[in-house]
Order: sequence, then structure tokens, then C-alpha cells
Amino acid sequence: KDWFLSEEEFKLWNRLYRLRNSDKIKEITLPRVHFPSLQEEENGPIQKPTTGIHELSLGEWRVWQDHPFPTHQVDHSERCHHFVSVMQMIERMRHEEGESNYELEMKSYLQMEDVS
Amino acid sequence: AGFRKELVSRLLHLHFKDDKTKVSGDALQLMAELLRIFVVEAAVRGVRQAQAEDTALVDVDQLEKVLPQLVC
Amino acid sequence: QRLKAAVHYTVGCLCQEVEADKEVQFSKQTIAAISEMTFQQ
Repeated sequence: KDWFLSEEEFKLWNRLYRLRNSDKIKEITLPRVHFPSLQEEENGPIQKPTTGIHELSLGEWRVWQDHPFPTHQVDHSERCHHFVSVMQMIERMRHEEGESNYELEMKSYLQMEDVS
Repeated sequence: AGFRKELVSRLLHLHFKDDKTKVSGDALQLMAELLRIFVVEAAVRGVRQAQAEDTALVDVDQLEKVLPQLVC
Repeated sequence: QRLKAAVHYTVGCLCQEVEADKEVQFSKQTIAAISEMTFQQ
């Protein structure tokens, strides 16, 4: 009838889905985005890691992000394809020795009158 | 299964400045569908990752692997 | 918290449908993570 769970639904939630203090992970939080360029107060308090609280990581599997993952009903956005291409570039650069190929390539096109 | 309109209305009103803001039934229906699609997409991408790793359990690791591209 | 529990319950039901369809299992933590992400969205 209304937005909140009925007695029956609450019991099911409590039994099937609720994370308990006895669970290894008793709470899941999302990573707080932290912009070093912004002042402390604008960023908000940095969450200290607390036992039992798992902060979802966007970086743990960054090395895997150099190819688009399979989708279901929603295709990857342009922004996602761009993200993957940047991760591919980083992966390529990771294996470079000495000067970066990107830098060499860009230097060959650079016209100083374009930038001075 | 899906998000009840009253629940979607309550979620939206968390963010409205004016509590008296009204949301039409159609808009609630559309928002409920958007949330449902988001949940199913996250779930199925997690399943695909678990299947790629040949495991029958979708744990947080599998979800974290698909998370950056999901939120993009 | 009641609102989050209602979202969490709904996400759990949707995940249960995917479990049945794909013959896999979601850990409680995964369902909680998807619920938290949905709430933030």
C-alpha cells in the first residue's frame, strides 16, 4: 500500500538480505570521491577504513579496465568507451621504456606558432 | 519484482527542495523502470563476470570488476 | 534506514529473479552493494 515494507516483507528482508554485525562484512559503502585540488571542507571528511565496513573500490581492478566488459540491456556509453581507451593507453605506456611513443608522435605534429 | 511507485516517490522527495512538489504517475512509473534496469544491469554484468571466472557465486569482487564501467 | 531497507528488499527480489534465470547465486554483500549504489543513483 505505502512505501515501507509490510510485516511480511520486513521479516523476509531481515532473514534474507540484512547484513548483520556477525557477518564478516556488515556494511557496504561507496567510495567518496576526493579531489586533491579542492580544499578539505569542499571534499568532506575522508572516511577512515573501519573493520567490517567494505568500501566498494573503483580502482582495485583498474588493470582489468583496458577492455569493455560484456553488457546486458544497456550498452556502454561514449564516456565509458573513452574511459576504456584511456586505460588501454595507460596499459601501453606501462610497458614502454624510455621516451613515450605518444610524446614522440605528438612532437612530430607540433607547430610552435600554434602554442606560443 | 520492481520498485513500488510510493517508494520511488519517497526517494525522489528526499531530494526535492519543496516538499509539495508533485510527481505524475507516469514519471514515477518511468523512474521505477529506470531503477529496475539499473539493478538488473548491475546484477547481470556481475553474473557475466562470475561466469567468466567459472564461479557460481557473484561476490563483491565480481561486482567491483564491472563497477567502473557500470557507473560510466 | 526504513527507506534503505525498502530499496534493499526490492533489489533483493530483483536479484532473486536474476538468480533463478541465470542459475547463479548473489552473496548478501553483493545485493547490499547493488542496493547502496541504487540508493545513491
